[in-house]
Amino acid sequence: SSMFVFPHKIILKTCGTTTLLLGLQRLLHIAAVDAGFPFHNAKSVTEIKAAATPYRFFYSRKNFLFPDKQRGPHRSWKQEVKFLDDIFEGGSAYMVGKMNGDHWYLYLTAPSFALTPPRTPDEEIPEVLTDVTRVTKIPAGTTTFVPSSSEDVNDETLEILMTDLDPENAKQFYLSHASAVASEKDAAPSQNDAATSDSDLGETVDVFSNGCESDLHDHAKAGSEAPTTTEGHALGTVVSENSGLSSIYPNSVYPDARIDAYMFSPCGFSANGVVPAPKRAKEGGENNGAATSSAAHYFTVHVTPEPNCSFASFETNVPGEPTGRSTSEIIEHVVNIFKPGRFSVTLFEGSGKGENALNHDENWASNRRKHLTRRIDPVRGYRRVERIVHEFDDYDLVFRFYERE
Amino acid sequence: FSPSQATPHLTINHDVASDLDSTNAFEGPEKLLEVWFAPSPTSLPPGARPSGLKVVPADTWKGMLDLVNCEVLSVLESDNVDAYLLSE
Repeated sequence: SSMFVFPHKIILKTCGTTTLLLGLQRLLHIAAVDAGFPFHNAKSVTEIKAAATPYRFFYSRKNFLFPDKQRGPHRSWKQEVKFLDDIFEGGSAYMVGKMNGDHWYLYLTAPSFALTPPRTPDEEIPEVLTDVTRVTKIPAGTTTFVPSSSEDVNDETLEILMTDLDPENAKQFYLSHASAVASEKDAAPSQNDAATSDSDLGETVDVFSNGCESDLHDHAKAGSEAPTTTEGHALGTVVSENSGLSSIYPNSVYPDARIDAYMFSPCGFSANGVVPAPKRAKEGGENNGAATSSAAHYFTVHVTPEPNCSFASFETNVPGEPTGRSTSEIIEHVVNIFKPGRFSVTLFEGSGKGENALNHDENWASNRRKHLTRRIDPVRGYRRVERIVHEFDDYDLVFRFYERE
Repeated sequence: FSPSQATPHLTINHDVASDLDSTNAFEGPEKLLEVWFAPSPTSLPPGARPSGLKVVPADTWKGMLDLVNCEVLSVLESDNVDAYLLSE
């Protein structure tokens, strides 16, 4: 499982029989009380008074393999939707894909400007307007606009959900296999292996729970105390490199990218990657410019290799072309690592339509659909059996499902 | 070894990470939620802390994660995002 905390949003992805939605009300409470986001007295939360009102909300999952063994509201989509409807007003629930096959569920709310209204321009308008991407006409006398931010306009999330993994490829996500690989590396270290070991295994440390935190910078400076890692993290790094996961976003292209990987016992694997964006100068604005200006990106991988329930997921919001690897390259790279029998691809992309959605004509929509579907080319060795495009208020969703040929 | 300032750094929770057993895991597909409190990091609403959610200490998230049945294995921190690797 993984959690990503940004200044303005939080992403929580949990595996197995976790009770993800049971943490939602506490999450909203923390956002209100600890982070200061606007709140209201949620009608369905009696013991938690202050719950932040989100700007927008997404919940999604693939159909479960063993729904009866899930807990809390997660035994059925109907219960999950009811749970969410009790918290949010105006949410929409969707099922994408074949009802009698692999399908994918989505619940989302439309963006709310009630508590985070578009900013009213002030004297800095001329300068700011150069960076404006959407202008909305409202009654004379005022102009409202949504300032551009790379994340707002270019936000995109790619998710690949793979089942029926090739048994040979799945082996590398067993602890015994990872240990054997690590031993081989120790026995015959090449120059590259040695560098890997120094930089990736040895630089991480420290105790989380007692507050005695330090980091690789401190150790680099101190140059003394030998750093330690748990076996799960050390082997996770070995698996990450040996399987090809760490080269999805190679350091040669993304020099500050970093992966945190963990190998479970006796099997199973999780990894988070952070791909920092180049720093930009502080921007002005209503938050005193204190928030960092550049978007950061992430990717995450989770693997359950057992033959009776084999599954792997890959998710990323690292932008594709023109600055990075193309979406189809990423898909092919990931699919080759696991060689699944079946997999789905969902690409969620901000459309940039915003409040001007009604002004776009059918040609615009058609071109947009072509642009999105081109991003996911045919995948070699697989037959596409499903292709669905959904247009939401300001996001487009492409869903595709593939089977091995 | 001199990492760039932008390079995220990792903190491991040894108490949890050293003694995990996934023998009874059986369900692969995950649940995913994404909650946005503002359109972007640079347009936080009035009243929000300057760093928004990133100001929340890991220990506070721990209470929420208890309800989800997850524990923190490690945290990869960077200027713009903190990535928590969780158990289960």
